Amino acid sequence: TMLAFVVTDAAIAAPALQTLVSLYVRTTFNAVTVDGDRSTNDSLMLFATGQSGAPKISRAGDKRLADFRDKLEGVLLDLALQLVRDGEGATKFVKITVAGAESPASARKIARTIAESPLVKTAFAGEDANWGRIVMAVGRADEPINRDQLSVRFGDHWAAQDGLISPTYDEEKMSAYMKRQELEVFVDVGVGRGSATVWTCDLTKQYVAINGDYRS
Amino acid sequence: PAAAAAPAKGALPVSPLAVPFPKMPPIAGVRMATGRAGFYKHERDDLLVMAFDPGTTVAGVFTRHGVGSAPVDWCQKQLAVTKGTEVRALVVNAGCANSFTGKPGADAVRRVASAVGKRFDCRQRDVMVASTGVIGVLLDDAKIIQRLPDVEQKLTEDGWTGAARAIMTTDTFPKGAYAEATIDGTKVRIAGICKGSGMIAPDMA
Repeated sequence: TMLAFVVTDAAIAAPALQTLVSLYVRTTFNAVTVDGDRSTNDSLMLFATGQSGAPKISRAGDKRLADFRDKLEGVLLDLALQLVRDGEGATKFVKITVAGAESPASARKIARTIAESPLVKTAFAGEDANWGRIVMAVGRADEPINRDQLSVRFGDHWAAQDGLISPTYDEEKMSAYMKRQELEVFVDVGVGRGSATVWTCDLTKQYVAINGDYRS
Repeated sequence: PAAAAAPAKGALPVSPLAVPFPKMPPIAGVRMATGRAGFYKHERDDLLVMAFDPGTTVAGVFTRHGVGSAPVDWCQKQLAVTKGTEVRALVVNAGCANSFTGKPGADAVRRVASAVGKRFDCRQRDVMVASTGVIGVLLDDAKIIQRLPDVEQKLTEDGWTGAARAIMTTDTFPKGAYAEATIDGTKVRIAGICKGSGMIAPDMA
């Protein structure tokens, strides 16, 4: 379960507050996954005490709220990423970006499918740049893709380009990259301009130990 | 079980990906305190209460899980009624999710909100609640209610670290974030805490 409670001393009318939290949850808490299991109790609440002395804001789109909106999204993202950093048994922090999708929603679904694939996540744990497993996950997302345009990159290292193993693929460099604690995976599915980013962690033996032992 | 099993993770090392808890100054208009309600067998705070000044507004997004839970149902229902125009307290417990507990679970939440409302001189609808822990275990609201006088005495403006720790379950480190922004030339503060380490794939709306 994730619970998050955010408090500001700004004075913001409830409808505007609701608009902000509904908007920014998409790119923050709803963009992280540890194990693909949604909880029965997930809650994010945002409270505005109005004690700062700043003028009361009634509309989420108010220009005076621009800086606040940015900072609020930053706080929410910071918190959301800490969930991933505490993923049970996690040793790797992984950012997955999908581009070239038919829509942002499609990109999100593909990215999430990659991020929730046990085979992809165990590959991260094993420091294995197993791009084949990523290709597998992309294909089973049931979203439009162009197989012959599909490209996969780990950090700056292309693993696959235009539907084939990359001509610049270098096993040694790739293996060295995968030893990092923080990894980035970029996937272009070659059909449009939609993009999305999700964050996840690796799946380790410790995850099984923790969850196997928890109730016993 | 009457109490949640002591989390095995308590003995585990802090995640290698952990980040330090940030310096989080008080936010005017909110005070908080923690206590031990006893949902865990071992010694630890598992109850958090936040008290908000009159005029505080609230908004929320909640799980779209098909089963949900009594505290989520409560918050959604009260937000629908009040539209978030007034909130006076937040009560959070760790160690019991109060999910899949039917009407008894809903009644337990209502009794908590009612008790807090009486102590904080507000309507029960102005009390938000959240629970985390074992699914299928009915919330023993008496454990919370009996701690309220003690917790109320301890309310402080400077309790973020303790608050973040009190809501942890299998977490290995407390989580917080802080930022300052400017609204029309006036500095405002934004501070938040969260918990979670497993069963994490939020889809809230």
